[in-house]
Amino acid sequence: MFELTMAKGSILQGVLEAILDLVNVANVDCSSKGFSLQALDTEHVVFLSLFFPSEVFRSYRCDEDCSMGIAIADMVDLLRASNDGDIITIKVTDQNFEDITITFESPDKTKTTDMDLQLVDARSHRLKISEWHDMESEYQAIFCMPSAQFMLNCKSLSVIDDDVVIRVNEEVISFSTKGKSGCVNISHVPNKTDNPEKASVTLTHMRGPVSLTLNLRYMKSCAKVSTLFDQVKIGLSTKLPLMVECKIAEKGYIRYFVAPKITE
Amino acid sequence: FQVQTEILKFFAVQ
Repeated sequence: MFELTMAKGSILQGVLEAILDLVNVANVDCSSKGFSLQALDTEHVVFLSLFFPSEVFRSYRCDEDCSMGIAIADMVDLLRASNDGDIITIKVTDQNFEDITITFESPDKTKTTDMDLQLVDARSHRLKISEWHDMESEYQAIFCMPSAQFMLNCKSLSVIDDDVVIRVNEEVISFSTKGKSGCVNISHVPNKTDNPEKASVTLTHMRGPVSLTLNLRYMKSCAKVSTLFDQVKIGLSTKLPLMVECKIAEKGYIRYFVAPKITE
Repeated sequence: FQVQTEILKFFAVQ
């Protein structure tokens, strides 16, 4: 059996709302340590991988590892029907592995709402990626910045064009774009430390200058989820997709992998 | 000119 309980408005609900503009269906793997979710956007430009450790929930129980496909958009619609103060329980029993039961319980325990949501096939949303620890060392540059600043950069640039060029070297991290009506260039002088301060832009890992072109539509989606957190970590490599990461508690994370544009 | 790559170029389906 799998069962988790959370309060309305919890971080899970916030994240599910924030990923909706990219993701309809997701593959969810549950274990005793927590649950992970993987999803591809419909245009196959972004892969989303997140892990919610069990300790971020009010209660969490998973007797046996299990994997299921969830129509995230439908689930979010159901979760929106909860009232302030409700305790939300999400449950799948071994006897019935065809649907997921969502229950809202009012704070005074006088009203309970049960809903069943059918599970779907989401196996195509699982991608084979190497262990994160190995992968992170493959990035040429990794920097952290306040997520509000990241969102502001994406918004400012999207006024001019659909694309952003992110360039990183030892001296500067820049976000720039050029369109018919003009150009924008936002430059940040990074700190260089392993312990990024919350309010500053910090270059944490640098193996050489790198630049990537990305579609701002997808970047704005990454920025949207990142605003639920203080800081966002961004990794660039010419051989890997751009990585945008936010940490959830000690061990949890949300990682977006965004395919760049290339010159043909 | 620049073209959008697919994420599957980097990661295979499991």
